[in-house]
Amino acid sequence: QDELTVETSLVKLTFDTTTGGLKTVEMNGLTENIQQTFGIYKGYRGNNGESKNRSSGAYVFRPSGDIEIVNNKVELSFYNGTKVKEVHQHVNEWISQVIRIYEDVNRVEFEWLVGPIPTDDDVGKEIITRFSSNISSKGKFYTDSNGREILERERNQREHFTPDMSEAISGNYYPVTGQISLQDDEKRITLLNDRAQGGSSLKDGELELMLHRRLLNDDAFGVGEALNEIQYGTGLIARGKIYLILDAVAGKPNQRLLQHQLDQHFWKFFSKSNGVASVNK
Amino acid sequence: SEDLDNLSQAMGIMQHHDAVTGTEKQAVASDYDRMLFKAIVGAENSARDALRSLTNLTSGEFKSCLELNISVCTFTQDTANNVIVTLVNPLAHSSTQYVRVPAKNENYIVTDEKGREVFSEVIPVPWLVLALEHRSNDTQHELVFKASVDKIANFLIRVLPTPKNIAEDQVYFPAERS
Repeated sequence: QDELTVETSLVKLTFDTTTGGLKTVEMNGLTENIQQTFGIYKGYRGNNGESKNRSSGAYVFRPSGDIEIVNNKVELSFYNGTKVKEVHQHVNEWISQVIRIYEDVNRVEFEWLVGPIPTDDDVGKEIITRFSSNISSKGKFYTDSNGREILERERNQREHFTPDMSEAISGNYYPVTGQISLQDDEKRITLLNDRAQGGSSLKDGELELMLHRRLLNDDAFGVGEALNEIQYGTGLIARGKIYLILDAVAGKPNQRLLQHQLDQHFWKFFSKSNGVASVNK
Repeated sequence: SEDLDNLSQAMGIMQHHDAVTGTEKQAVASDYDRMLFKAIVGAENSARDALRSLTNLTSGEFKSCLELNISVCTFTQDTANNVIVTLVNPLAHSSTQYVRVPAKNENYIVTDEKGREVFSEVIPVPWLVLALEHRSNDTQHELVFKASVDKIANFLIRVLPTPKNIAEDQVYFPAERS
């Protein structure tokens, strides 16, 4: 079959089995075409002689040229549990992901695994994931302010001055410590992350988050070495989670309490026992 | 209190802007790893003493598993039979979450503090996680169940005799490789 449908009582996902990618998301009474891709920005390599020649590094995201979308066919395997449904995506030798929905849980979980980022070609790379939809967001998107206030961002604009947007990709990147979202008059897509990341909406209907970076040059802002994970020889593997929520537009975007579950999940302690344990009153 | 002071001091150092943003040198990052690991392992003693007082498991081990992010737990890798999972909710409100415990592909029964069965299922760990270098490959599955926790809750995991066959639930869509 050309399509794989994965559903619980609250969420329905459709995958295109020819490409292996996500196609549509249905939840909260809404349906939206949402494609997810992974992309690579090549890190700019400068000589740091003056600011315009500064390399992409620990402090600066400065891509060289446009994004390269990883568009090889994704290998899928699907686990159809009773309460848990999982689609395991194998994107390439160093990018993979689990897309997961749970019964009675109104969100889609993306657990990504990226690395070690190859640098055999002597090029630093910055890996992002991008969610594309048909939502007409008209240049606006929203990011949190350290997990509290939600701030409206407008592509290629600043609130109090006219910006120089000659570096249009990084110039539109904002810190995302908890969530990023976009919306039109009807629908909203929110992404919640489990760690501080950079994020943006470079086109209407699109959201992207930076997942992992490995760079070969220092940016001359102070750290004095490249962000190259060289101590570990082959580079690091990072694993993390993103929650996606599609819902109706009503008031300001807010998922503050859910946001906490991502970085403050239950602590687990293990003991051997034959009997049931109880908590003292 | 010495253990808790060490953890408190390590967490204090982690508030430095270089630690928060990852703009420290690699050797400093490794030193942060060393400090945090030592402090966390030290504070496990305090956590165990506290949980022994707060539960009826007066001689419970209350072991932490620091490799749960790669679905590995030495405490459960040989068998998760007769294992109590104590969940502590760090949030200031009750929470319901699905819990994942690394386990072998066996038929489990999970019960809550009142002995009631909690629905659980065993699912495979993605193969790229299994293929991670330095990861011990003893555990290839995770036991998943839903838990509602006010502050602390205990769940008992036991193995039932019949092995579970999960292969029939899996569908595979291979990529055409050039």
